[in-house]
Amino acid sequence: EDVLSEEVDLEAGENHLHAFSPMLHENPQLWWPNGLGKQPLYTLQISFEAGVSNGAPCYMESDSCSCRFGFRKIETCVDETLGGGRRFFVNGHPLFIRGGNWIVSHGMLWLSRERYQTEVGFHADANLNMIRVWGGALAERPEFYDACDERGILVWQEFWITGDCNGRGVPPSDRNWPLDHELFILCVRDTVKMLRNHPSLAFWVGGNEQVPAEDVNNKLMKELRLAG
Amino acid sequence: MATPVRKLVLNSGWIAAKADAVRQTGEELTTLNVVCTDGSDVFDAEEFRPGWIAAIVPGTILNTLVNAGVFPDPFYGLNNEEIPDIAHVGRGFYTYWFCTHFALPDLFSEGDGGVLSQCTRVWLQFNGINYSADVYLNGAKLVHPNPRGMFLRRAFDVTHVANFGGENRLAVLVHPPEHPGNVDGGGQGGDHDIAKDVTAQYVEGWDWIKPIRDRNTGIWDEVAVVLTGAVTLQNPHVVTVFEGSSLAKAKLHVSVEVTNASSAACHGRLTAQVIFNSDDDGFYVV
Repeated sequence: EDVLSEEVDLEAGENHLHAFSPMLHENPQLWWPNGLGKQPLYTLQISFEAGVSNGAPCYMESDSCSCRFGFRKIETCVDETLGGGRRFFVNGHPLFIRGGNWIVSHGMLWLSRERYQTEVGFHADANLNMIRVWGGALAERPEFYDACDERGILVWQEFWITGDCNGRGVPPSDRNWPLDHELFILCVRDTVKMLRNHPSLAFWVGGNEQVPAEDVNNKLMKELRLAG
Repeated sequence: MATPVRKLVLNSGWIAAKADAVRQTGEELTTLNVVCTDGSDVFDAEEFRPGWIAAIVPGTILNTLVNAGVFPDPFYGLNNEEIPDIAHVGRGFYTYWFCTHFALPDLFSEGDGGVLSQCTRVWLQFNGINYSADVYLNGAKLVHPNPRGMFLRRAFDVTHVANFGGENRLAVLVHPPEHPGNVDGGGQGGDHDIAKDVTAQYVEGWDWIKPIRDRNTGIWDEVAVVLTGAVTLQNPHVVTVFEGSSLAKAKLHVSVEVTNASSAACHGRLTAQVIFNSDDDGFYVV
């Protein structure tokens, strides 16, 4: 259980996504938001050992990678009986959201693991259970998410769309910004791949209080749903 | 996050200089034993020559300039007013060279060769550059298909230019966002021009912060040199799906991007292992 080895053949220059056979895990320790329980974390380690192809089973580690994750199920829906507000359930239990707004840890991007742990810790100590990362700043760093994983803070992560591109203002902005939509999507894909395993990551939002340009939004909706 | 076989994080020993004050090209800056007009070595960080200062990487150019005493800390009092805004002085004012050097072991000698062998590949990884950069290593310009964008990780295969068993010289010319915008009118986000780029937008100022003068230009996240074999792993992904409503059983769907960077076919074994980090500071394989 929970250890899996699979033989792989790769052509020269080949790049592909390898999906392992599903692993069944019994009685997982559940990850809970701050105030509802503990935050047990698991580590996934993956390694590739290259073998000599002439029949000799001589394996040598070529590369390895790892990520932390947690067992939790987050569900959300819009509840019209509650005025159209969004409800959240974690591991089947309803969660009353007590959220904080997050911009950036330091205006000159003087970021550190310790600073993230302290600042996220303040939120947890204040009994909050969600942080919204505003789209006018950063896709927050893995060190920020590590701190949220460890303190049970759910994260609402926005992409980089704000009042600077809502078609209003003096002079007026343009709802079609940024200019390079492909670059925006490329950055989104890379950001999602970087952060998607963190149990604290609750959901993505296209932008601040608005949706991105139509083609960008359509791609986000399609690709994020597929990823889910 | 990736845990490669060998990784060297480049977070110290950096120096920086304003681009228009540097006469050398990127190739020249990263060629061994290059000597400047005043007789000193570009990388002689002990005696900073005029124009070169100790740099903070990861960080922003403004962070480096504040650290070097060129400008006061913008977050105290009205200090921000004393720092030139990119809208007034132009993008060139905050276009800087960042240089460092690092040593690589001689992987082909008797000692280390047994570990990594001839299949070794060397990768230069940048986790975040705002907004674009020209990268040089050991006299060669490294080209990336996507040079622009604040939120993009970039990796260069530098195996062919890496100097094993000796010093390697790295120079990065960092350019600010292409549309830094004008903030003279104040208000929410100045003239909003920053939103034309894929970058942080708060830097033109908002109702809660004054404009960031350099628009957060810089190598703002980790830089590392990573050694791997010919086959590399990237972006591991794990999805937990519970079976039924009891939450007592779950299926783990695990995937990873596998790349054979060599020009030869390769056979190997992929292994995935789940480890539970227990409360008592120990851990064990489930």
